[in-house]
Amino acid sequence: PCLSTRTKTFFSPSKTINPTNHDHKFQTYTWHEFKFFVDASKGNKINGISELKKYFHRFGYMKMDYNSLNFTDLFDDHLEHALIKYQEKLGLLVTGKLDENTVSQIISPRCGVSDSTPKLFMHAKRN
Amino acid sequence: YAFFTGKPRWSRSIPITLTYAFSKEYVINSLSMLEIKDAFQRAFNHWASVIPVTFMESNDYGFADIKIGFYKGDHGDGESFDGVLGVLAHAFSPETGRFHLDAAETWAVDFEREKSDVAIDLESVATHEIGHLLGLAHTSVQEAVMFPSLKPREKKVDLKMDDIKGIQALYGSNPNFSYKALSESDTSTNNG
Repeated sequence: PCLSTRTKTFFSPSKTINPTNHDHKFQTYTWHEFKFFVDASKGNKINGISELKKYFHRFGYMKMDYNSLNFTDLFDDHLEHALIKYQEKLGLLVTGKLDENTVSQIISPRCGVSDSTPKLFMHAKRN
Repeated sequence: YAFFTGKPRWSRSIPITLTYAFSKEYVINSLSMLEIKDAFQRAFNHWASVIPVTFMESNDYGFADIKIGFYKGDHGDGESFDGVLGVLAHAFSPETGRFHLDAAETWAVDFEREKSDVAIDLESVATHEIGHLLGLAHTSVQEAVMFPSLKPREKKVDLKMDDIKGIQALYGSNPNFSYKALSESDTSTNNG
């Protein structure tokens, strides 16, 4: 996926980003619509950015208990912190912002294993 | 390079032989079994060439150390696959041996033949996931096999210095391995 023809349109609430959705209409480019978050800035409420928080939680950049975590559409401190950790871990320029390089990396297909301490199930012992 | 918490590795004495088998139930039809097996054999060989571990294919799926299958959506381990692209595969740390690939991907062994824009190189993903099965976690080194992402139509099968140093920290070096075999660019990139 490339962002060379990025638009400034933010994510439409009428659409759904759902990485676990198996509906065929979502199967072309999973996470691809995160590209609309390029240049989104902290403090703003951005429709759909809660899905990005779920992404960061899934891959080990938000440590809070999933059930108690309120994934709002606010670009808050939690998201900025996760973003910085993500940029550090993947060797990106650490800006704390959703710049094009970072978003391009986020939307790339990837391994399902967490980037931080892998989840317990990935570390299960043979029984 | 990085390890899983507790630095787990296959604990049997070195040299280690691990068996692997393919599920007969969870398969894909877009590639022949021969093509799939060839790609995996190459992937296992990348690791076997640098550490004292041998991989042997087995027909006994139930008793194999490494169990390989292509799954769709929710397949019972709590980490559902998500259709085309997104998450491509996942594998468990030692000594579990489970290796799951997303059956919905356009898996490819030859980009000349598979023209799809969303084709994913099977050998590249297999090589990465075998790193997890052996005990490596994700690295920050973008060129390395253990970097977490892989773009469509990208091929990344050659172990880089980061991968090799990581896996040799767990298992030691294959006596036949020599750093001279690595290209100069690999050596210089990672020494930096």
